[in-house]
This record gives sequence, structure tokens and C-alpha cells, in this order.
Amino acid sequence: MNIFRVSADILHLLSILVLLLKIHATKSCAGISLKTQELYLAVFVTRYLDLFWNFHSLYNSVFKVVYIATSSMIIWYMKRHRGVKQTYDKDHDTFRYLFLIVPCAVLALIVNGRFSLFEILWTFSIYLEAVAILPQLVLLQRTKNVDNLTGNYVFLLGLYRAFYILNWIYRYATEPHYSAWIVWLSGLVQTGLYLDFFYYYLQAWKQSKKLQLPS
Amino acid sequence: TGKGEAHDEL
Repeated sequence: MNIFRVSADILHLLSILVLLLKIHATKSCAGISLKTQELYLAVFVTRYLDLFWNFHSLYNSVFKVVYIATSSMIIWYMKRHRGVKQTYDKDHDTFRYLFLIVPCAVLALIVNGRFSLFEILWTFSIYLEAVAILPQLVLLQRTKNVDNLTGNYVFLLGLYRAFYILNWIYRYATEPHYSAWIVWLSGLVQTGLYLDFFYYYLQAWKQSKKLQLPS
Repeated sequence: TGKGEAHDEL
């Protein structure tokens, strides 16, 4: 465990909490992609299947449970909460998630560390996490006007990925046998997807004005 | 070691 890894996990948790808090406080989920949230839940569930029999550390187990619980709560708010579900941007959130799930599943069947059910599901979750933000980015692009909290959410998620890259570099330098190229490549793709968004986010922040994405 | 190592990450 190193400082980059811990920072990354905390940033990840913060991003989810920012979103939950926004929904809870404003009773609105405008601008948030339900597709992306459902994909993240799928990522967590397929990756953390081993929660019950592969105990690594209390740290890992607590984070796994918290990630699954908090993202389930976001989905519950968006689909079931009487006030919140009416604010969901259904007409703009039309990304077909099978376009992401099917290629990730096929790739996980072909490119994996070991051909076993749990290893393939784990690899699938790594690939899916890399692209799960796409429906959210498309929704932001369509609605143009990004409110502060939604902007912060995507920014924190991007920062979390950047810190994971630092963690890998650190581990590669300090642990003799550490190598995980499937995770590294997926992580690079995932972080790359945020770069365009980061540019506009930082520009808006520098000029301290509302974040607006170009058409 | 090797391929399984990233399993200790979240």
C-alpha cells in the first residue's frame, strides 16, 4: 500500500459521495447518466465477487462493500425515488450500453490472465470500467451546461484514475515481480477518456465560471 | 506472482 493508491481510493469514494450528496440535497439527478451508474455497479459486482472468500485486507473489503452500496443507492435514487426520478434526463441518456458490454465481454474471453470463470469476470470488469464513463460524457456533451457538482464528480473520477497510474509506476519501481499489463492498458485508456473533459473543467475553474462544453 | 498481482487493487 502506498500514498498514491490510498489517495486514489479516497478520491474514488469522494466522487461517489459528491454525486450522492448532490442527488440527496437537490433532489435532482439532472445531468447524471443512469447508464454510466448501472455500468459502474456491474463493474463492482463482477470484480468484487470474491468478497466472501478471498480476504485480502479489511481495507479492501470495506471499500468493496462501500462502493457497491453507494452506487446501488445512486441507482435507487434515480429509478425509485419519487422526486428524483422525475428529474432524470431520459431523452438525452440514450447511449446503448450493449455496445460497451458485448465488446468487453468478448475481449475478456480472448485476452485474460487465466481461463477461469472468476478471472474472466474480473478481466471483464477491468475492461468495462475503462469505458463506463462514456454514456456520462455523451450526456454532458449533449446537455452542454454542466452544473458544478456533476463537473466535480467527473473531475474526481479522472483524478482517481490518474493516481492509480502513479500507484502502478510506484509499485513497478519498488516491487520486483509486479506486472499487470491488462490493468495498465485499460487504466491508460480510461484516464485518456477524461483528458478532453479535464481541459474544459480546468479552463472553467481558472476563469472561475460555469463549466460549458463546446458543441 | 505475475498476472494475479493486480487482484489486490480495487
